[in-house]
Amino acid sequence: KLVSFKKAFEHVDGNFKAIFQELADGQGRLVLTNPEQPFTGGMTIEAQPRGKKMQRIEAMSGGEKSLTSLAFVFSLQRYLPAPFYALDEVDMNLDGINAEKLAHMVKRESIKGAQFIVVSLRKPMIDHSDQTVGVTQRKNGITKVTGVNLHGEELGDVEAINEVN
Amino acid sequence: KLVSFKKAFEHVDGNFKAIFQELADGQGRLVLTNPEQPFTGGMTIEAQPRGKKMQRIEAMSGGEKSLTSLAFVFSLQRYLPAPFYALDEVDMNLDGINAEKLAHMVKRESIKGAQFIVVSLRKPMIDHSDQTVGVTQRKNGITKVTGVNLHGEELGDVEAINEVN
Amino acid sequence: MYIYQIEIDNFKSFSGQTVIPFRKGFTTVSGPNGSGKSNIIDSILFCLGLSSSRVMRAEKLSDLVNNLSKRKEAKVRIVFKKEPHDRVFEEALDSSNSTQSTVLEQASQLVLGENAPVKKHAPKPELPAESALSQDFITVSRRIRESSSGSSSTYYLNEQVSTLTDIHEYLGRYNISPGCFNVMMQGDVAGFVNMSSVERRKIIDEIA
Amino acid sequence: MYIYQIEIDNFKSFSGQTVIPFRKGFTTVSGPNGSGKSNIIDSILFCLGLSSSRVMRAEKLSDLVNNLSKRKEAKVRIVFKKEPHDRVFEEALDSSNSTQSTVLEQASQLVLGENAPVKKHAPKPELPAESALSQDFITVSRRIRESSSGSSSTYYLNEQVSTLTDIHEYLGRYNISPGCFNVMMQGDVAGFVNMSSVERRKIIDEIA
Ligand SMILES: Nc1ncnc2c1ncn2[C@@H]1O[C@H](COP(=O)(O)OP(=O)(O)OP(=O)(O)O)[C@@H](O)[C@H]1O
Ligand SMILES: Nc1ncnc2c1ncn2[C@@H]1O[C@H](COP(=O)(O)OP(=O)(O)OP(=O)(O)O)[C@@H](O)[C@H]1O
Ligand SMILES: [Mg+2]
Ligand SMILES: [Mg+2]
Repeated sequence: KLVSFKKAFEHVDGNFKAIFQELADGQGRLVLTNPEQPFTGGMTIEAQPRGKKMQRIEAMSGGEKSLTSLAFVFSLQRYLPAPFYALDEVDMNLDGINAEKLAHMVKRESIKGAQFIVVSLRKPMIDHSDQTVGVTQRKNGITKVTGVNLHGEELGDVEAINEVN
Repeated sequence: KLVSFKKAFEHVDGNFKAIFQELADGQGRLVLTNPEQPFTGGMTIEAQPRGKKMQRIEAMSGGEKSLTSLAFVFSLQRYLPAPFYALDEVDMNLDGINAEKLAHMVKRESIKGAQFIVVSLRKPMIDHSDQTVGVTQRKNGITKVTGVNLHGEELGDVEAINEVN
Repeated sequence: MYIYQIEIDNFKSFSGQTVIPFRKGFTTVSGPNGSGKSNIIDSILFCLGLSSSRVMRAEKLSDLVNNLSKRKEAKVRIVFKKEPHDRVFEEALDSSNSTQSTVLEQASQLVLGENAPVKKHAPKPELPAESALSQDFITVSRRIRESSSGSSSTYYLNEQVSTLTDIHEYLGRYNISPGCFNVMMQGDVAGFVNMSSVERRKIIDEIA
Repeated sequence: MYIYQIEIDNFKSFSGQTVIPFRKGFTTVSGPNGSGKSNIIDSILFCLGLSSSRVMRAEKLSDLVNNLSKRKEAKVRIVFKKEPHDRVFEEALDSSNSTQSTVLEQASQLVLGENAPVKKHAPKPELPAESALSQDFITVSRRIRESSSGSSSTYYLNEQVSTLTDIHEYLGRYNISPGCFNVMMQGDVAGFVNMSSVERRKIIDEIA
């Protein structure tokens, strides 16, 4: 049991280091509070954005927390890959540059074969996607799906996109 | 004690109805779970965006929750006005239209005399403000305030703004 | 494999039937606040039995039935398209009752395997001819019905009545399960920061 | 009254002294993630004694001292400009120990009133001449010093050493206090939704 834990931890930590480096341009790692007896302790996330000192995740800025959490989730996903991923507004806190980096990373992962369904109001995310499903509500609160806009084609019926951001 | 509670509740609820109507274009109200003996119960927030049924705050969409919470906070503030208000990225979840409505409301309140210091990455909020303080970080993580940009004047040194959104 | 389309009928803010096509690759879903975007994600969680009502912001199952139409039933069907290079595990990787499911799995192989007869229900014009169906597509449906005695929930796998356990086991082989982190809901990101370090370590326990 | 300027010295991500001017009306603060925007809000909470270290994302006071410079001291000063139409309450409206503060208040009226002498510290070029100072401006400062025995915190009101209680009482008369909801931090909005209904009702108890 300890062996399988250690193996999983090593994999996820390895993934985290690589993914964090790319997404946040800095050094990140997962730390077991009690490496010899992991089950008696916990696991913290430490990260060091470029130029700054190593800090624990709770002390970071809102955007840095988001980016670090996303890198952590992606590390878990890379260890246990699924055929599709659904992400709901995970780019809320991110500035334009980080939203762009995230969108680029999702795009690259989707090219490798995974399907991504991402709810977002952010222009960088929408621009990097292959197609967009527009959702609006009619006067009585009923959802209307206004159309699937394949990028590169006429924007068509998707006024929902123009309203946001 | 019950009298002063009742009085405060009536005021805040009255504020909430007016502010919610304006911000979310719908009906909202505060509800005591035990009106006769308020101290034995709690208080819930109910809201009915235009065209929809009355729903409790936990069931709403992300953006609706933000808007409803903000209307609630503004109702408290209107009851106990302070000389300045500081809001840190309260517009994260909001679509373009709602971010615009919120910015407009903050602008109107500031004209009445209160000072608002609002941290935001959103264009509608920045456009409605009287001036913007630009904040960037140098290579070593040290904060640099790049300049106070008075709207209507030359944008000057505020490249931080152009990077976001 | 990937999600080919989602059919949402009378679920949450969708009154009447809506068919949403998806493709391989990277799809965004966008629109104003309160329009129904997160409800589409909820429909996936609902259909595949991946989480509880509370996670879908409902106090009880019946809250998931559209409250504007008069109908007392809600249904979601997801059509998956298989791909030649799909990695299918003989046993659900993260199934914690893996010994029990082996017998179940062998039984379901017979019932739901590549040559199982597929019962026809309502017309499905968007899907290819039936002979091709079981070869290239997998369908999972869930329907809830409100009645005077409460709500009942029925699952269907490849158009045949099934159980949550069977569906979990079947999807588990494609690495879709409640234990995975492939669905991130609105606001989840903050959770990873706020959780205690022990809770965070337990995530590794779970996936090991 | 309004915040005229904030002077941040060696606090959190501000190494060295930074002066940020503010005006009446509606000011936005913007810039990239991690640049220091929320830290400016933290500096207001820190200086006016409005919240605990944990709320400012620090485990202990010394975490608030800039960790890149070698200095062991951090200081924040806020300059408020008074206005003719300011509503000043004789007693802090929401002060829960209002009977105690009456004596304190009378004492501070003598010490800090309109004609109190103002001690001069470091040069303050941005402020008007001293004779005008106590008439039109109020200053509140807080300094923490790290030493081998721990961190010490000193408050100043109108340039004279003061205490947190005095400052709370003084600012309370202008309706600035920890109990008010005039500062909303990043992520607070979700809190109002997630709190229990009893906690929410207690908010009304507090402000009644
Ligand atoms: N059973 C139901 N019947 C009718 N409408 C419902 C039902 N359940 C939820 N809704 C409605 O669905 C709406 C929420 O939709 P959803 O959460 O998908 O919005 P969203 O597009 O994600 O918005 P946001 O951008 O704000 O997150 C709510 O306004 C709610 O009133
Ligand atoms: N004592 C300290 N010394 C040096 N840097 C610090 C200190 N405390 C915090 N910081 C830094 O301040 C940064 C956080 O700043 P802040 O929270 O103000 O960012 P922000 O501009 O609000 O970003 P966001 O848009 O992501 O919310 C962190 O990167 C952290 O490293
Ligand atoms: Mg949503
Ligand atoms: Mg911030």
